[in-house]
Amino acid sequence: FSIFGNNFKWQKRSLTYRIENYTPDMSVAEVDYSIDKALQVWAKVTPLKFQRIYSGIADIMISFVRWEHGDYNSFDGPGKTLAHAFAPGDGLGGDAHFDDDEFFTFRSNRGVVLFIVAAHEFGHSLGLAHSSVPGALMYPTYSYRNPDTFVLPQDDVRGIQYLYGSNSRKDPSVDDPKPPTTPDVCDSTMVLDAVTTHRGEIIFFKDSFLWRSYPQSQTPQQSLIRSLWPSAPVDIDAAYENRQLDTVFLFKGRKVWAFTGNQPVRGYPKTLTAFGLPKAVRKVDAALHDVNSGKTLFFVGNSYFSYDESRKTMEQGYPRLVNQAFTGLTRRVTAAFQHKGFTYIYSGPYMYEYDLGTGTLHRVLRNSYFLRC
Amino acid sequence: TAVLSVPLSEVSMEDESFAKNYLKKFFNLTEEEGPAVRRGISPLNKKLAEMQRFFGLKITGSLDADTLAMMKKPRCGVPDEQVAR
Repeated sequence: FSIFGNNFKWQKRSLTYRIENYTPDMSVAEVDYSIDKALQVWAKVTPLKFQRIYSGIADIMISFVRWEHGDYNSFDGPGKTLAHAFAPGDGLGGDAHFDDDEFFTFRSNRGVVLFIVAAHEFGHSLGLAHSSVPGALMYPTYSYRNPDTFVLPQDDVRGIQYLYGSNSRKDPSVDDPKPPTTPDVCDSTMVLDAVTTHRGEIIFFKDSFLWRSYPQSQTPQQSLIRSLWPSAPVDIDAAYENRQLDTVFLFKGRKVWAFTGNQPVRGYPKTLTAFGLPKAVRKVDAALHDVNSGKTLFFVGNSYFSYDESRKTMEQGYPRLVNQAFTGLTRRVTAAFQHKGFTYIYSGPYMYEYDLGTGTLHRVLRNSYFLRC
Repeated sequence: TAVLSVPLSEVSMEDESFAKNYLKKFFNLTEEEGPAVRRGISPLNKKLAEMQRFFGLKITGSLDADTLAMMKKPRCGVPDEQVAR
């Protein structure tokens, strides 16, 4: 996290806010609710309280404006800059302006969710600057988050409590959901959710994050899954790339999503049965597309299925036991992918390197082998 | 072996101008003169590297595709570098 400066914070704990006007994109009630909910994100973890006023000058004046609007900080039409706010202080200090050339929504990702944008801007109104931690609410770029399940991330909690302390009013007997943290990709104990190739890159998945590693990169580039694929699920089970189709498939529970580039493929999500898996299979642990045979292996518990992509049918004689085909593999498979002719299968914190044709185990490596830790 | 030169993707004038405005607005790029510039360390390169470091991108100091894609994402209008406040 970062702050504007030690003297850019409110000295009082009870702040006022006023909604000066409304966007035509949402009902008045939806705007009122979104703004209040966005302020409560910060009130919940600090001693701060917010009181709405309907006339006069509030600490936080909230308005929907376009282009040049009197603060020498012009907006720029649809897209690009969505809103801005000012650090605590008199006059413009604390005020938040929303670019009404954007399409604001109550919770759908057909536009930008006002609650998410407002919660970020009110972080500025209270003294937080931008954070460089992907996944933090105060990260500068917008990415969709479900307002119904939103929990203020740990980095933002630390930032706002650095300025105002924690919420002394909080009832210790009430268990708040734990703030999500941004996983450390070099944590040797981390078990990845899935790994896939994608147009020459290797993409690693964990929780709501992904890391993209490409041949020329020193360090993998971390970002939110949804900043690459807004409609994708998080906490996925498996992923694989079908290079012939130039498509990446993401698996979660019984559903499968498909993306070409960063565009969703029409007709998805589909169900696991569309990939030849029996109805009884409720999720897959990992998926591996074998470039040579054109078959895709689906790992489920201690067994695996083989799906013939060209004929779109499950091969006869499956499922088979994993440890019969892959020597040394005794635990559940958590991720799998192919790279430069070798097959890499993750199981727990380890990665096993195989020659898929012969089933020969070459090496046992750490999960972070490709992550250049 | 055959050595082939891979053409680098050209950055359009429009993209370059967009990037400059982005760095002026969010990373306080200023038009500087003086020896540093003459030695080829342009303020633009420096600010690009700074922005790439902030966003966890590969630090190339040049306007590559990932950097431009990050610049084009919808975002907050508050500068990322505090000095600009």
